[in-house]
Amino acid sequence: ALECINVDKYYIMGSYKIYALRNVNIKVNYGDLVSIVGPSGSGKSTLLHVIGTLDRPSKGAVKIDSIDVTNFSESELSRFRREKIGFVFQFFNLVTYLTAVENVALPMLFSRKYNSKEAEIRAKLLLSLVGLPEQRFKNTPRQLSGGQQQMVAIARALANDPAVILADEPTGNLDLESTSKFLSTIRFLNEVTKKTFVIVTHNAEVATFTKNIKFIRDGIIYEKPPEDFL
Amino acid sequence: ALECINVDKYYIMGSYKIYALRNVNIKVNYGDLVSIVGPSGSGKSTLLHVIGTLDRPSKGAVKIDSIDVTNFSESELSRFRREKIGFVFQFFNLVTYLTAVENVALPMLFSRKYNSKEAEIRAKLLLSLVGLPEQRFKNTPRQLSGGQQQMVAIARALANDPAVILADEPTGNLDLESTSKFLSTIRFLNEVTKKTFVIVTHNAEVATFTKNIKFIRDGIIYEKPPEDFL
Ligand SMILES: Nc1ncnc2c1ncn2[C@@H]1O[C@H](COP(=O)(O)OP(=O)(O)OP(=O)(O)O)[C@@H](O)[C@H]1O
Ligand SMILES: Nc1ncnc2c1ncn2[C@@H]1O[C@H](COP(=O)(O)OP(=O)(O)OP(=O)(O)O)[C@@H](O)[C@H]1O
Ligand SMILES: [Mg+2]
Ligand SMILES: [Mg+2]
Repeated sequence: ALECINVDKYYIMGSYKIYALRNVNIKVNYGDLVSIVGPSGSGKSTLLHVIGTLDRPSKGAVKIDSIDVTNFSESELSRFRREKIGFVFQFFNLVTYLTAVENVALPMLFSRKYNSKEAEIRAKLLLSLVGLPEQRFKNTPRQLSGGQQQMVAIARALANDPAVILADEPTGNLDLESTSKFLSTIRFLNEVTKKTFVIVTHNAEVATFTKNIKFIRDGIIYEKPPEDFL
Repeated sequence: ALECINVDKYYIMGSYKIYALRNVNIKVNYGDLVSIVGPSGSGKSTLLHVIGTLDRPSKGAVKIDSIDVTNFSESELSRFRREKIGFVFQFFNLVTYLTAVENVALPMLFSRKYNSKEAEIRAKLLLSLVGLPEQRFKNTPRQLSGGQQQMVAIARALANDPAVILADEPTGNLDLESTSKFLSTIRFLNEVTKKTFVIVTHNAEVATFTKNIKFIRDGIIYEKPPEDFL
């Protein structure tokens, strides 16, 4: 399980503090399918980064499988992440000079779980699973449309077969058909291989699909939508 | 008016050509409110870049106010663009080391339409119009959430009070409230100041809002949705 315990996250801008998260307590168990909804700037990306150990909390603790990792070194954290967590970033973070297949294979070469031949075969399979046409496999991100880059980012998050996938607005650039393909892939992976998904979204169809929705506003997490939420 | 006449756009990948646009004929008149819908990779961004003179067609002609600008030099085109066309790019293209206000003011300093004091006042007004909270005005893009960056990108497109705004998936990162604020701003600017908008979108609410919808699939434009479109 991934846990945040009494987590604050703030930024210091000149003379005042901007709170992105306020006293957040959240636990995600293996096999969960959770969505996080909230207005622009409410702290959704910050929450994914903190629970996924990409960002450190300003106060409070983060636990992975009941181990307090809040003060782990960066290299210890990156080993935890590589083994357990896949990310789909809000703005992809693809490597611009690598092809779609290379972008998806890269995490597999870092984790040494697969050799380069296996990584390539696995990368091609994941790209077809998310709907990228085969003749785009050798395109770099600049040669792909926005939605196609999003497909590469989703495939890359699945590269090392992680137990948990943290996805930040994964359908923002996808058309209706790719969105529904994405949702059926999630359902399949969650039900059959018990993968855990935490999905930040503004898309009502995606949120209701997960059945376990957390609401966030001004850095505070609610189990039910607060007054005049939407 | 902006026009594409028999426009092809293709990319050469090794031994074959990828057609992003095929024999496109489209005319956008001043005061129009048009949306372009189509699957990922169908040519929407390419169409906006070509009709907005950011990209050259592989075949065919582009006209602005009946002037054939297809073979104009880059500096002639950039003068046309600065005077007439505002862009909201699919991935923003904000300048990372400038603040929100500076990003919006920058096009005004290039066009010399406003001095730096006027540009700052106008930039702040545009940012509040699109919904960015005032205490974020001095944040750089890295210090803003995805939706907040989108608001800056929309405000920047309005900087020089252009006659035409080309927006590529402008609500992809916006929450429901900001999306409806964006739509009412568009309606106000279109009805009261006769601004022209061409909006690429996967969002059905945005598409139906424009009343004039063009469909695109595999680079071909249709006035009505082709067979099994969605
Ligand atoms: N530089 C390039 N080299 C090769 N192919 C390219 C290049 N740029 C775009 N393409 C291809 O052209 C096609 C059209 O791309 P475009 O970005 O216009 O799609 P789009 O309709 O905007 O899609 P999305 O909704 O995913 O943003 C895509 O199949 C894309 O892979
Ligand atoms: N480095 C930073 N410095 C200052 N403020 C920051 C920084 N990073 C984020 N913020 C602020 O923290 C708040 C939360 O940001 P976050 O990116 O988590 O929002 P979000 O819910 O993901 O929004 P969106 O839906 O627009 O992506 C925002 O108000 C943002 O301006
Ligand atoms: Mg975000
Ligand atoms: Mg596009």
